[in-house]
Amino acid sequence: GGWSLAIHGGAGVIERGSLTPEQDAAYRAALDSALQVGAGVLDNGGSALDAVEAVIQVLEDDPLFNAGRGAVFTADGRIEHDAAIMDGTTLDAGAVAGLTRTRHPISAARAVMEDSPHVFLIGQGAETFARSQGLEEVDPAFFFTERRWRGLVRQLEREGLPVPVRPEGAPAEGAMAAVTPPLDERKFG
Amino acid sequence: TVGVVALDREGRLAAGTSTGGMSGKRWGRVGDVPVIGAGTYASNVEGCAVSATGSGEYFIRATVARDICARYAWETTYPEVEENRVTAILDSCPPEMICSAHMRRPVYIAASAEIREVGELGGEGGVIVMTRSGEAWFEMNTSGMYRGAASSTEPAWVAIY
Repeated sequence: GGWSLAIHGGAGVIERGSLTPEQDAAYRAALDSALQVGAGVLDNGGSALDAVEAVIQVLEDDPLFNAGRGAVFTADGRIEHDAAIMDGTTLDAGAVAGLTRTRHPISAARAVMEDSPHVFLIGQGAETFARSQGLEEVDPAFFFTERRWRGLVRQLEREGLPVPVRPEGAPAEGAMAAVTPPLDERKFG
Repeated sequence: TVGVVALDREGRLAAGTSTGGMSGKRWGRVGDVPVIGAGTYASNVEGCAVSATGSGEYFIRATVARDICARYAWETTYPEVEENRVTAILDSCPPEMICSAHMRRPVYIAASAEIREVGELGGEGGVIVMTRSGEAWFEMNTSGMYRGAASSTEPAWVAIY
């Protein structure tokens, strides 16, 4: 039979019209390459679950998106990831919240679904479970991007809240400034 | 937040969503993404898969992803029963949407009703919905959203709203 795939990204407070042509092109190219990965899985008879995981891994690795690398920061300067996956055929589902080191949160959610008796694991326990399943771990600085950090600092200063110290191991100031995803997902997660 | 809904060659549906959450979040705040039935849901029996991105608190309260699947199942099972309600919703959708609404009526009704409910609560965001027949549907009530779709019968496309 045929296959079909749809992907989406969060919203930003910046209208599309205010994107520079380069930024617009960067987003479209990123979405396009993610679609190609998913289309490749499905066209070769792969499962919908595999396509979902493969596409989201691509988007988690892309610093343009608020997921995985390039995610926004908490008020105390950390990055905490949430993810969920669900299999329509069996109603099996897996979800994680508050991960800080697992490189692909969507894979942790899938491991919860397939390799644990639970549906939802959070925080340190979820991280320990992901590690026990052999999922790749990275230093939290891997997820750092200059633009998100600057977005946090601006936001906290605007709200009169204390600004946390720059995370340990974060690239030198400005090193990641080139990665300037335009859509500031301050609006929501 | 990023999300995917997919239908494979065996007719299996799946949904997934991943996020860094809300910038500046405190106290361990979690939004709708990891809450099954709020930001992520898939059911072959009901015939659709949903991934949401939005102001999570509202998507949790309105159980958006689960409701869209339930509404879709209802619309495809009892299309005539809801005629007056459906007509009211179709009448309220913008003219340019009429053709797609009638053409894809159950998924349009299900998704637009849910996003309207989120809006009435004061929330913003959007969903992507995949039906068992491979129909991809996008519904949103805010700007700055980026979308993409591909299938075995149509070329891939991306859009930023």
